[in-house]
Parts: sequence; C-alpha cells; structure tokens
Amino acid sequence: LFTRQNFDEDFFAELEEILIAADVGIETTLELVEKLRDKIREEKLKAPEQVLAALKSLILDILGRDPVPLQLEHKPTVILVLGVNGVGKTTTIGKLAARFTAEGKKVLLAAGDTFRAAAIEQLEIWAQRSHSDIIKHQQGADPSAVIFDGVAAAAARGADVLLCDTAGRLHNKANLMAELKKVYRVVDKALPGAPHEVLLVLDATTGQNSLAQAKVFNEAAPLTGVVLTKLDGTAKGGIVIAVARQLKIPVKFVGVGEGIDDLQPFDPVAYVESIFT
Amino acid sequence: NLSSKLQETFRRLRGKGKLTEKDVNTALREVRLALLEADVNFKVVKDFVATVKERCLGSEVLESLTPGQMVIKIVNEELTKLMGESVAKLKPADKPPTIIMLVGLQGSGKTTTVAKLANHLKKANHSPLLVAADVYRPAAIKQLQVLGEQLKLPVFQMGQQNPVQIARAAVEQAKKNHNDYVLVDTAGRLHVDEELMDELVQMEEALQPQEILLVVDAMTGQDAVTVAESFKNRLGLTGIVLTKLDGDTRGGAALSVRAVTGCPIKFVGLGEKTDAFEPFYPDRMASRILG
Ligand SMILES: Nc1nc2c(ncn2[C@@H]2O[C@H](COP(=O)(O)OP(=O)(O)OP(=O)(O)O)[C@@H](O)[C@H]2O)c(=O)[nH]1
Ligand SMILES: Nc1nc2c(ncn2[C@@H]2O[C@H](COP(=O)(O)OP(=O)(O)OP(=O)(O)O)[C@@H](O)[C@H]2O)c(=O)[nH]1
Ligand SMILES: [Mg+2]
Ligand SMILES: [Mg+2]
Repeated sequence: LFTRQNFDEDFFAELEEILIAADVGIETTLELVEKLRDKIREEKLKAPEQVLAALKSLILDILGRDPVPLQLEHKPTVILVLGVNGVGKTTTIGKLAARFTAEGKKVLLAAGDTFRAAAIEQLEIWAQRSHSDIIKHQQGADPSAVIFDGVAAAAARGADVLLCDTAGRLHNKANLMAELKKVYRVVDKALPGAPHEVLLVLDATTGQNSLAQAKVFNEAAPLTGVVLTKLDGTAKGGIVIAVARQLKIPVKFVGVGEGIDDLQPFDPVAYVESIFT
Repeated sequence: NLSSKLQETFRRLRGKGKLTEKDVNTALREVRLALLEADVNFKVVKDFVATVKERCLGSEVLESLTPGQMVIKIVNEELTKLMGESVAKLKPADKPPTIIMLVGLQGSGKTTTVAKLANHLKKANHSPLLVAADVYRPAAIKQLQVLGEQLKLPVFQMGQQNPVQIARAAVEQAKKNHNDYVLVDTAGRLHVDEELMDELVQMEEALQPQEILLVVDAMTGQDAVTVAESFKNRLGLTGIVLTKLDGDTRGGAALSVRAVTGCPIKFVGLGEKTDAFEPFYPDRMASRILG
C-alpha cells in the first residue's frame, strides 16, 4: 500500500480496509478518509509515508496524544468497574490492585458481583494474589449493600484505593442498568464525590456493539475511562476511536494477557502504530 | 434500515429509465454498508456482495417494477442460505458416552454453555457428566461445580492437573457410571497461543470426541474470521455455539464464522441462566444481521 506513487481510489479503498479490519467501524472510517483527502489537498502531500503519517495524526487528534492517568488524590479513591459479560472486569481489578499495592498503597476490593457462579471466589483469589483485602457478602446479596460496606470499610481502615467489581450485564437489560444506577447513587451517598473513577471495560474482540455499550453505560454511570482488554490477541479494538470521538471518554489502560502484570497504561501513539502493523 | 435505504436508492434511480449495472452497484453499496455495520468481516462481505451482484444483473431485478424489493429478497435468500439449516442435533457416539469438547476465546461463554447444554440433555432424559478441565482461571472449577449443583448434575474434577489427563479420567468415570454424555469445559485461550492450542490438539487426539463446539460471542467483530479459521485449522470443529444473543448486537460474526468454517451453528445462548439456550434459526439470524 505505502509503496504506491499515486493516491487513486484503490489506495483509499485499501486504507479503508485496514481501518475496518481494526474494528474502527465504517462510519468513523469514512469520516477519517474524508478528512485525509482534505489534508492531502491542503498540505499538498506527495509521498505515501506522508499520507500514512497524516492519517495517524488525524486519529491521534481524536484519541489525544498523551496518556490520561487515573485520578488518585482522594483517600480512599473509589473506582467502579463495569461492563458487559466476560470482558475482563474481575481480572482487570486484580491487575489494578497489584499495581497499587506495588506502589505501597493500601487496597480494598468490594465483591459487587453477587450473582454469577463463583464470582466472589474468583475475586478472593485476586485479592490474595495482589495482597489486598476484600469486602464480600453472601451469594445473592444486594450488590449496593456490598459496595456501600466496601466504601465504609475503605474509609474506616484508611485504604488508599477501593476497587468495586460489578456483575457483567448487557446494556439492553433495563433492570440490570437500573441496578447499576442504584450502585452509583449508593457510592455517592456513602462518600460524597465518589466514585472518583468509573471504568468501562471493553473487549478488543468486540465489534461495533462496544459503542452502544459505552453510550448506555455512560448514561447509567458517567464514565471516566475505558480499559481495553485482550489486546494480546489479534483484534485491535478500533471502536475506541469512535468512543473517544462521540463520548470524549479516554482509554486509560489496556489488558494484554491473563497474568497479574498484564496491564499497561494506554499509550495512544503506540496504539495507533499497532493498527497499521 | 436496509430495506428502506434500498427502496429509496431505487426510487431515485427509477426516474431515469432502465436500470443499469452501475445502478445495481449503487444499491449494493448500501448492502455492503449494512453488513459492515453489522460486524460481518469485510472479506466475507466482499464475497457475499459479489454473489448477490451476479443475481442482481439478471432480469429478475433489472426489469422488475420494484427492484428495491427484489434486491432485498435476493439478499435475504443468499444470507439465509449461507447461514445453513437449523441443525440443533448433536452427533451421538456409536457406543456411549458421546464426548463433546467446548472451546473458544476467553470470556466467550464456554462454562455457562456447558451447563446449558447439560441442562438441555438432562431435559431430554440423558445423563451428562460435566468435566472441569479449565485448570488456569481462578475459581473456574468452582464455577462449574456451582452450576452442576444448581442442575443436580455430576461434575468431574481433579483439581489443577493436566487438562488432557482430567478429560481422559472423566471419560473412564462416565463409562463406569453410565453417563451417556461427557461435556468438557476447557480454558479460554487465544488462537495465537501455540502452547494452549497444542493442548487442545492433544485433548482431541486423546478423547476422539464426537463434537468439538467453538463457542463464539455474538458481539465479536472483524476478528471472528481470524479466530474461527485458526481453531478450524487445528481442530476437527463440528459446530458453533453463538452466545449472548440476548444483547442488541446485529451479530454479523455469525455470518463470518459460517463462511469461514462451513460448520453449522447448532445452538445460541440467550441469557445468563442455564435454561437460556435454544437451537439456532438461520432465517431469524439473517433478518437480525440485515437490521
Ligand atoms: N488474553 C487475555 N485474557 C483476558 C484479559 N483480561 C481478561 N482475560 C480473560 O478473560 C476471561 C474473563 O475475565 P473476567 O475477569 O472473568 O471477566 P468479567 O468481565 O469479570 O466477567 P463476568 O464477571 O462474568 O462478566 C478470563 O479467562 C480472563 O483470564 C486480557 O487482557 N487478555
Ligand atoms: N447475557 C448473557 N450472558 C452470558 C451468556 N453466556 C454466558 N454469559 C455470561 O458471560 C460471562 C462469561 O461466561 P463464562 O461461561 O464464564 O465464559 P467462559 O468462556 O467460560 O470464560 P473463560 O473460561 O474465562 O474463557 C458470564 O458472566 C456469563 O454469565 C448468554 O448467552 N447471555
Ligand atoms: Mg467478573
Ligand atoms: Mg470458563
């Protein structure tokens, strides 16, 4: 593609295919290519390498060029983790907890998934692995009650960070989204201003549905960031570009494996490079 | 939706007399967009549109009074044909037990699907044995045990041993206890993880299963083709289970996986409970993908 000399329709078609294959989505892809044509005209770009650089620059205009860190100044900082079923919420909490305890922070986990089989046991293992404590009730308990207790315990014990796990839920289930709204309200009641971070976990292998997920979850609990998981596979998760553009929600971390260390801060420049390799 | 977009496209084109190939291309662009929005893989879309185009260049469309409706009819027919037939049957062994392996990416819904399949078999008067062969994920064995308890069905586990050994021992127990189905829950894995893919190859070799079902999340995007191809190249896949179809994804991954593996989609998951399990209906899937 980038050894061509002229920018004919085949050239743009091939660029579109790279973006579509990365799950950028057809709407965002067509907008990006349209902007690229303007840039080529305005800046009189001649070489294919210039055009590729221009396209990467357009994407970075949307994603931002600098990593966006977590807001960790509050004590305790309350982080709510949500998303649809199976995307990697519980595992991501384990990884985040380990990051914080390695920095000498006191970390508490709240087992807010009281529904799925062995969800609490799964989080307990991550608590052990990351040297953090866990607040849990019995299976079937009210998730809001567990998370309320988690916030109270975090404040009482002087924890630096409270990570709240929630059950996976499909965003088109009104009753489950109502439950999530209640959890969000309860956290704020327990500690005004909390949650300080609301992270949506998105699976890189998911297609356009991630945008719908982001929109609906954002309405239930205003999102402060995205964690994009399973980037160690072959999917690129390009839908985060549309999420950034339409909802202004930044990707803060990426999951790159199932191990406790497999979490990295999101580096927009490296990410955009990876779409084209 | 696609139907109204095509009606509109042809309404605008009609005014200028007889339809040409160029007009058909304009209409097919709408079909391409609709399928890409539905997450169908772009290469699968290319092939599909080419097939549809061939039929659209005949008189059935060019001389129709309602060409938009004709194109929709052709798209629906070709899509339903590609989806295959409703094949919710499992291939039984000549001598019990019938062995079924469930495989797929992390978080696709395998463990839950094993429980649903066991429930489905129990309701049809079979006696399945569930096998906890995921020795990696925290509390995976416990998860299957809890589901087995809910269904009052036996779960075979040997703690964190070699998954292939666990599965073989389970088959021996099934023979002793007259379980006529053995359902093996395997750990989620990446198609690009050589070591873990080798583990599945060894398991297939050791068990000689009647079925290997690839469990695919209905919201999977373009990657569905790469994943399905890799699993198909290494294993004797016999079927697909599409999960989380109770979401609002258009589910184009179904078309991608069908096109690339040729395997029948046997069942769909429609919820988190163990009874949220149904046979796959190709015509319903086709109209869902078209939106
Ligand atoms: N390869 C890979 N696997 C991951 C990653 N993150 C999570 N997983 C795996 O994905 C599967 C699901 O992870 P969970 O943490 O249980 O996901 P969840 O969102 O909490 O799931 P539910 O609570 O059931 O909705 C597990 O097998 C994890 O090991 C990642 O970054 N890469
Ligand atoms: N809504 C809905 N949720 C489902 C369906 N199937 C599975 N799930 C949920 O998806 C999540 C992941 O399911 P699991 O059965 O743990 O997935 P898995 O493939 O075994 O995961 P790993 O073993 O980590 O690879 C859980 O929260 C399940 O309850 C479905 O058809 N609909
Ligand atoms: Mg979880
Ligand atoms: Mg599992």
